[in-house]
Amino acid sequence: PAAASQCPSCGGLTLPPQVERALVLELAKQQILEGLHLPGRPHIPRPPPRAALSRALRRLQPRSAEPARGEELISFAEVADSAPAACSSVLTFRPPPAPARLLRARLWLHVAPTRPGALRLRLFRWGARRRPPGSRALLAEHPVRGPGWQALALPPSGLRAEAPGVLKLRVDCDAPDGNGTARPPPPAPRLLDTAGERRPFLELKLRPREPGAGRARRR
Amino acid sequence: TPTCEPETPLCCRRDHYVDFQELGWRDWILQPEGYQLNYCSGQCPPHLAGSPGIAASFHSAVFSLLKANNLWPTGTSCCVPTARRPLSLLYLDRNGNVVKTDVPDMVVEACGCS
Repeated sequence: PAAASQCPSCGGLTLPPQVERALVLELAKQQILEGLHLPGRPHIPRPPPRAALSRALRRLQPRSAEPARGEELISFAEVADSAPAACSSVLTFRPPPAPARLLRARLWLHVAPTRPGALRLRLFRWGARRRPPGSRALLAEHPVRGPGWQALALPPSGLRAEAPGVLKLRVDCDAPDGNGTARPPPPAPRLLDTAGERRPFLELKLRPREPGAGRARRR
Repeated sequence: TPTCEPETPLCCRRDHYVDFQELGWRDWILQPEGYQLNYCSGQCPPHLAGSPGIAASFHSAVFSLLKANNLWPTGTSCCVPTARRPLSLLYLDRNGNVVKTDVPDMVVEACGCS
């Protein structure tokens, strides 16, 4: 109000340091929220564990050195095993609803070192609304050459979130017997390491926002 | 553009570093720890109007016309940003996803008179 008669950038205005600092902090909040298209600071009921976070960022670090156009996103899975001894899990992700901007998707899984012989992972879209409940749409297949982290490239078109912001994927595994047919793998402990820093996560690359995308389009 | 010193009345860039800790936002903004929130302030007398930006020769021609005809612009020239750069942010959204994005035009690098 003290500056009502003059805009601050047209000279002559000096504010007491405390007032200027408070103004700057308030301006910073507005600027960051506006830049991120957020109505307010997000409250995060379920923050990812630090170990999983740093592992995922370390895994991505080399690639993110190039100037990034658009957004990159890591979404951690909530894992439900259909049967602990079986070779399948259902992964639930909560990515933000940005279907039209998805450019690239990769699923990172950490396979436990307990499986003998060749193994193949098969990834299905799980429970998509347009399909009967429990039906399966194959998204990717991946030969496992050894325990550790596996990266499965996914077709962006197969990942459109159904319910607002929820995406379910099912991971199955079988043991191909050389002539292309699959036989159930020998029973063994859990296929995926899901605890702590080995939690599965989706790595998504999104196209840059269109300027003014937040506003309704004039028809 | 000079950074503002107490005795600089002319248009300059006023530097401020904002630490996200100060905002209480370090829980959801992972990187960086803070950023430069600079803004422009100071006086812009007529002979600085339009600088930097238009060619000096053109500016001096306009300025001499003003003087020769004893004309002075009624409005004032303002000290505004003339160069900005983006800010790369790594943050957690409300679903706990990690988002990496570049926010354009977030840091003022230089100021000038409009």
